[in-house]
Amino acid sequence: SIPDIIVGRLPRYLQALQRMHQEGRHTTSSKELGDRLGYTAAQIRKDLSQFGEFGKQGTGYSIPFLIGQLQTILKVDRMWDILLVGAGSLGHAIANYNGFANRGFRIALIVDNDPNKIGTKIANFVVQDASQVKALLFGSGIKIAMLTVPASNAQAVAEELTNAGIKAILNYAPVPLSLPKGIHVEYIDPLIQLQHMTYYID
Amino acid sequence: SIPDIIVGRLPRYLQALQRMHQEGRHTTSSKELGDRLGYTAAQIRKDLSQFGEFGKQGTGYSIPFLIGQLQTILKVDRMWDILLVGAGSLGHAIANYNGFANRGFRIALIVDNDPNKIGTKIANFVVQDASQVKALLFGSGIKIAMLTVPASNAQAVAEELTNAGIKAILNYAPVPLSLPKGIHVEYIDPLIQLQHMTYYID
Ligand SMILES: NC(=O)c1ccc[n+]([C@@H]2O[C@H](COP(=O)([O-])OP(=O)(O)OC[C@H]3O[C@@H](n4cnc5c(N)ncnc54)[C@H](O)[C@@H]3O)[C@@H](O)[C@H]2O)c1
Ligand SMILES: NC(=O)c1ccc[n+]([C@@H]2O[C@H](COP(=O)([O-])OP(=O)(O)OC[C@H]3O[C@@H](n4cnc5c(N)ncnc54)[C@H](O)[C@@H]3O)[C@@H](O)[C@H]2O)c1
Repeated sequence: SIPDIIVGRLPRYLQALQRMHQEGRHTTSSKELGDRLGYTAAQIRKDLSQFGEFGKQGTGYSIPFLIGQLQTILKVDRMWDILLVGAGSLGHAIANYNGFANRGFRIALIVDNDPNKIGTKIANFVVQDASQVKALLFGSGIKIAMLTVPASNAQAVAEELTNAGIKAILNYAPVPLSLPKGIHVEYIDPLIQLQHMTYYID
Repeated sequence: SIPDIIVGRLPRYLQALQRMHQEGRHTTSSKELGDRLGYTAAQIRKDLSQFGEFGKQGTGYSIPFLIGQLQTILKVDRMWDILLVGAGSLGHAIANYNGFANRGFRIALIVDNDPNKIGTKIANFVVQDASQVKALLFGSGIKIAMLTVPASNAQAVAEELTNAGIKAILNYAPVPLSLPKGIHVEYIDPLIQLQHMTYYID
C-alpha cells in the first residue's frame, strides 16, 4: 500500500495540474511540475510511478490524463457531502467558502449545540441541532466532518461524530484528536505554515 | 541550502517533540518520531542530518536538545508579531485563536477597509484602517501577514502588503498569489487535506 506521505502530496499534484490545464496546457514534465511545487523531478517521478506508468520518456505527462488518474486515485471524481460542526465565526466563514467549487466537496449540513444558533440561517443552510447528529446523518451518505468548535469541546465532539458514522474529520481546533484506528484525521494548523516561513525571514 | 520540502517538515517534528516533552518524555528515536508523524525512520534521520549530528547511535535523540535546535533553525525562539488583514468572520476567528500560544507568534494588528469595521473592537484589538497599512507597519517590526479578505481582493491586497514591507504571507483566500521572488507565501487550503482523506474512505 502507498505510504501516507505520498498520498498527502497527490492533492498538490492535482491542484497544480488543474491550474496548468486552466492555463491551456496539455503536457508537462516531472521537472516543470516539480518546479511549480518545490519538489525535485525525481520525487515527482517516484511518487507517480507508485500508481502506474503515467508518463513516457521524452514526451512527458499528459495533463488531462494525469488529472483523471489522480481524481480517480483520490476518489474526487465524485461529490462528497460534508458535515460542518460548530456555527461560530469560523463556521460562518466555511459555510460561505468558495474554495470547494469543482474540487469534489460541498457543505451539506451544519450543526451547533447553541439554542440561539439552531434554526438560524447561514448562507443557504439552516443550522441543525448537534444533539441530533446521529439521526441527521442516518441515510445521508455523509462520511466527512469539518470541526470548528472550541478546543475544549473538540475531542468529545469528535468521539460523538465517529459514533454517528463519520469516517474522516478535518479539525480546525488546536488540539490533537485521539480516535479509533480507521478514522482519518487531518488538521488545519496555521502555526506549521507560519514556522515554515520564518525559516526564510532575516 | 536545505530543500524547501525538508524545511516544511521541521515544524511538524517540532510539534511532535514538544508534545512528547509535555508528556514527560526526554529521549526518542527516529523510529518513534516517524511513527508519530507517519514518516519512515530513515526520512527523519536524513532530514535532521542536514542540520547537524543531533542523535547518537544507540542512545537516540535528546528531546529538549532537539526542540531547542529546531526552534533556532526555524527562528521561533523569539516572538513574531503578525498583521491580520480582513476583520470578517474568519478574521474574528483568528483574532480569538488560542493556537498561537507558546509557538512564537501573536496577532499584533488587525486592519480592514470597511468603515463600519474600522474602530470596532475584536478580542483585545481595535480594527485599524487598511489604507494606512504602510504607516501602521513603519517601525513596527511586523514582517508577517495573515490574509483573510475575499478571494477577489487577495492579489491586490497582497501586493500592497509587500509594498508596505511584509515579507511573508499566510493566505487563507482560495487564490494563488503572484508576488516578487523573496516574498514567502504559504496557503491554508482545506481541500488538500480533504482530498488526502478521501483516498482512505470506502
Ligand atoms: N485552524 C485555524 O486556522 C483556525 C483559525 C481560527 C479558529 N480556529 C479554531 O476554530 C474553532 C472555532 O473558532 P470560532 O472563532 O469559530 O469559535 P466560536 O466560539 O465563534 O464558535 C464555536 C461554535 O461551536 C459551537 N459548539 C460548541 N460546542 C459544540 C458542540 N458540542 N457541538 C456543536 N457545536 C458546538 C458553539 O456554539 C459555537 O457556535 C476554535 O477551536 C478555534 O480555535 C482555527
Ligand atoms: N482556508 C480556509 O480554511 C478558509 C475558510 C473559510 C474562509 N476562507 C477564506 O477567507 C476569506 C475571508 O472569509 P470570510 O468569511 O471572513 O469573509 P468576510 O466577507 O466575512 O470578511 C472579509 C473581510 O475582508 C475585508 N476586506 C475586503 N477587502 C479588504 C481590503 N482591501 N483590505 C482590508 N480588508 C478588506 C472586508 O471588509 C471583510 O471584513 C475568504 O477569501 C474566504 O474564501 C478560507
